[in-house]
Amino acid sequence: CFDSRRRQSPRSCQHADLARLAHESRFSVNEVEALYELFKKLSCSIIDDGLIHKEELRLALFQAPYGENLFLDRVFDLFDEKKNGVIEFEEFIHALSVFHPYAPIEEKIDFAFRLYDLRQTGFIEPEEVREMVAAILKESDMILSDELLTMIIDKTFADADSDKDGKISKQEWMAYALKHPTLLKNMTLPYLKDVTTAFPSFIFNTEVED
Amino acid sequence: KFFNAFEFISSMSSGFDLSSMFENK
Repeated sequence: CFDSRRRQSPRSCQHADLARLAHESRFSVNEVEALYELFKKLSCSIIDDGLIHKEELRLALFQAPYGENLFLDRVFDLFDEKKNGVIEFEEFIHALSVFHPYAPIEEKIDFAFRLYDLRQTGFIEPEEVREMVAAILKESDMILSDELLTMIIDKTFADADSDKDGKISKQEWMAYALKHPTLLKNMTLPYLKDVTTAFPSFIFNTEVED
Repeated sequence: KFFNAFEFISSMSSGFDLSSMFENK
């Protein structure tokens, strides 16, 4: 990362861009600039092109650039608004803003819905939930009988699918998640409340005063 | 304990936990 681009940063992200991104998110200008420090680290960890590739996100989350993970794929797809296979800085800010402790719970619920709606049909279907549970069991080297897995899925849908049409709509998911707030635990990153402290290198780089 | 499939997913999925993005920096 110690190239000329690093010395230019964060000036390569102009103040107008920082201000616009702050306006579009729950972050202050200083916080957007601090997150640019994190973005730079992630986006040069494998390919130094100022964009986060899936392998770089995987490396940041798992400390390994290779390996399949269903959830990482879905998270990456949701960050990648333009669907061009990379995460740009403004996409990074937009998505992280949902994880801000002060972001509206409706935004968090919506993000989680899109994450679980694997095939993007507008509904969470039993096959998708089964696929996600099976992926975690495999990831964790746990074994569960098909019968027990079916029981768990059936019980979950009995609770969440209030109109009993065999799939969970966004409205049903909203009601269900509000009733079970622990489901949204991963949708809040406490670090984002004080991001300028989390990235002290920012203090020496910033030229912006909030 | 894990009779709620979504609770199981949200508590067990490491790919859905972005905090390590901050912890490892």
